[in-house]
Formats: sequence, C-alpha cells, structure tokens
Amino acid sequence: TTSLEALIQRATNPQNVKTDTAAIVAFCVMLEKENDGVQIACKLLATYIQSTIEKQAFQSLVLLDTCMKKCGKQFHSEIGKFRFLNEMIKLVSPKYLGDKTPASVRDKVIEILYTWTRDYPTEVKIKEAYEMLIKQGVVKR
Amino acid sequence: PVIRGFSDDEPLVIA
Repeated sequence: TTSLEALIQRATNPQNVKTDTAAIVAFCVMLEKENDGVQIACKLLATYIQSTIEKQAFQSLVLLDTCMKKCGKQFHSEIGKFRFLNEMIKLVSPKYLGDKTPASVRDKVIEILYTWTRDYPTEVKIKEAYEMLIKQGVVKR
Repeated sequence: PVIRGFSDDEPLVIA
C-alpha cells in the first residue's frame, strides 16, 4: 500500500540524522493491520535492504529486525522463507552482491541472521541459511 | 491418502 511504502521511505531515508522511531513503529503496526500487509512489507524490505545507498540499506536492516521483534507469527513465517532469506544471502555472497556491499551492511546482515537463529528456533530455514553461509565460508563460525 | 500441496517458497540460494 502507499502507506507502507511511504513509511519505509521515511524510516530508511539516507538523510535521517537520527532514527525515525515513529516511522518504524508505524510500519510494524500497519503491516499487521493491512490486507496483504505482510507480503507487501516483505517485498519492500527485500528491495530496500539491497539499496546501493549504504545508509538506506543499513536503516532497512534495522527496520527489518525491529519488525521481527514487534510483529507476530505471520511475519516471522514470511521472513523465515528462503524467498526472503535469499535476498539477505545475496547481499553477503561474493557470487551475487557481496563484493559491492559495504562492510557495515554485510556485518549487519550476518549479525541479524545469527541472532534470528537463536531467537526464532521454529523458523528452521533461518538456521539452514546461516549454516550454509558458514559451510560456504561466508561466515566464520 | 496424503495430498501434498505446492511449496510456497523457493530453493535456498547457495552463497
């Protein structure tokens, strides 16, 4: 919806001097309220985390992690699919975008994935994706 | 009989 898109643009604006907490919270609330909000939010997040503007990509990852903490099972299930996780993998993989991704963004992706393996153990594909990154040498155990 | 639905996901990308 236009509202979710407007909110993610606010929350991830490279010109933000400080975190736009209101936009982040509003995004989390709206994605659970709107019809198809979860699907739309996931598509927007997948796009924005791959922004070539470092500050926008980084803020998108912060937004993503906050949504995981604040939102419920339906959102977790959608993020916990390879369809979404693949977009995070591409950011850190040298076969895809890894060599172009700033170190701060790569590190944040890995940090988030590791935390999620711990905090969302029922989302088994997250663990599978993280273990693959270790096996492929992208992440050092 | 077990009816298997379509998988609502994609394969894992290998890094």
